[in-house]
Amino acid sequence: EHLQTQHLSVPPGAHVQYTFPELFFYKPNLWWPNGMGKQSLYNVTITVDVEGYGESDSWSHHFGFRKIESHIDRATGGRLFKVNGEPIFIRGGNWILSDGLLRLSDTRYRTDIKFHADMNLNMIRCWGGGLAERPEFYHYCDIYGLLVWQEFWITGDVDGRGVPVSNPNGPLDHELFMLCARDTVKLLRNHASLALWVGGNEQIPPNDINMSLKNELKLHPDFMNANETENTMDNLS
Amino acid sequence: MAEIGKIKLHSGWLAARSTDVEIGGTQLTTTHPPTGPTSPWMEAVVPGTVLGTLVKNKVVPDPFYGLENETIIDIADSGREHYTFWFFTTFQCKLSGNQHLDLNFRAINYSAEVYLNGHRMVLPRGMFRRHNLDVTDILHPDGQNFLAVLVFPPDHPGTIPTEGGQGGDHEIGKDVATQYVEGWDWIAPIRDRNTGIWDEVSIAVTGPVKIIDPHLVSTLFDDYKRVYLYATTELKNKSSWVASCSLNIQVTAELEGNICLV
Repeated sequence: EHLQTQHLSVPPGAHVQYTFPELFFYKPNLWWPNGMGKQSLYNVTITVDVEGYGESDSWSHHFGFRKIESHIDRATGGRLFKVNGEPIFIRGGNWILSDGLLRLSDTRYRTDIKFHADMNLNMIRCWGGGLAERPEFYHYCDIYGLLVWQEFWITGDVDGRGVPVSNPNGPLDHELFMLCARDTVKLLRNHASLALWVGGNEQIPPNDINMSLKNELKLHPDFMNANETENTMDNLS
Repeated sequence: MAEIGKIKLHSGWLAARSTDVEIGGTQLTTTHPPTGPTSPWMEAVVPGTVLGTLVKNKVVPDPFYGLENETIIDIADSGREHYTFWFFTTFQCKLSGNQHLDLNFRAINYSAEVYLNGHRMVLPRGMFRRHNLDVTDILHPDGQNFLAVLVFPPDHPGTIPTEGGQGGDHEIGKDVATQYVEGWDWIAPIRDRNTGIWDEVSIAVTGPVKIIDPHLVSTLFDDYKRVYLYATTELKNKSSWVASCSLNIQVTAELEGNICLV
């Protein structure tokens, strides 16, 4: 077990951000996609106790240690994926949504996702004309080892390449689009199965939205230098 | 003293078409709450869509069978008010000193007005955003609370051309909402454009300090032997005094098989 307690004071009415000192793990069980190894998950619990009151709030989430990389392969023009340094042959399935009346239950998600794993797939691509999938969807992808390619809400047909050509500049309210995108990222970002955010389907989002998405989804520069020595840790912490 | 934590509000909901309800949200949640599934009120599916509730109550046939979808009036022909619905429920919650209550909607399609015990709050437009309301100060002292939500369809539901096509007339693309609902080559148009409280509704009890959206990041070195876990969280002190906090993080391996932790 890893247990750490930090003490801090929060001023009245304040909304603050706090980062724990990093927790060190030696050879933790890694999370692997379906067919490559175990989907080892840890349970991370954060609680806050307030002096004179007791436990004030708690939060918990499954977490998988894994490193997912991808880049466009010059030779084929296709996107190559690696998980924990191992190249992976993607066997993916398209996903729109589970039910047209949005009857989305935990049971339904478990059945749908396990079905994909049983078909020996290791990735599900959530199409841009569907939903930003729900935490339950990702929970079962974490458990069954299905990487998730999640598109934002832009499709070629509706945004500038369809018949009739319409909405070449995407939705009317770009700020609203980015507000929804930021909130969706916060909702889903801790899931081990989340492999790739994609601007849209068969279409690049309008430039301002695309640049915002690229900038805000960039990995923190301190986490970029994967195999630096210890000193990376210093400036990180 | 209410227990710390989240409670899902996923049962006991009623729904009614907005045009069939003469009174407003303030009366619905104070003097004239609906008493049960008597017309124009019906049992509602929450989380779910307006059409999901209408199918459950057999007001419309299930659009998945045969050509039933053709018998359900499309929002383009009926107008948005036809699929603008009230959803109503009650919940019990009695807080003690220094406790706070949030009402959370994980997703609404497409915008809504919320009334709780006569107080009105607006949920702005957008299908893919969470709404979090601090309702501590408007709870009933006796613990019995009345909640009504008026849910509006997307602003641009569009019209389905006679020849159909991918995404209909593409009007839905003007909103930040799912685009398949005007129909595609693999699905007929969804008549209500998936309007509704389509994801989790919950109330969450906290003490004076609340944890918000923790972010977990791992960095892996030396061939995945040396691994660090970074955890960042937002904290909000809802009280009017300085909160001295102990912030704890605990990481435990998920137990496999029949191993149990004593």
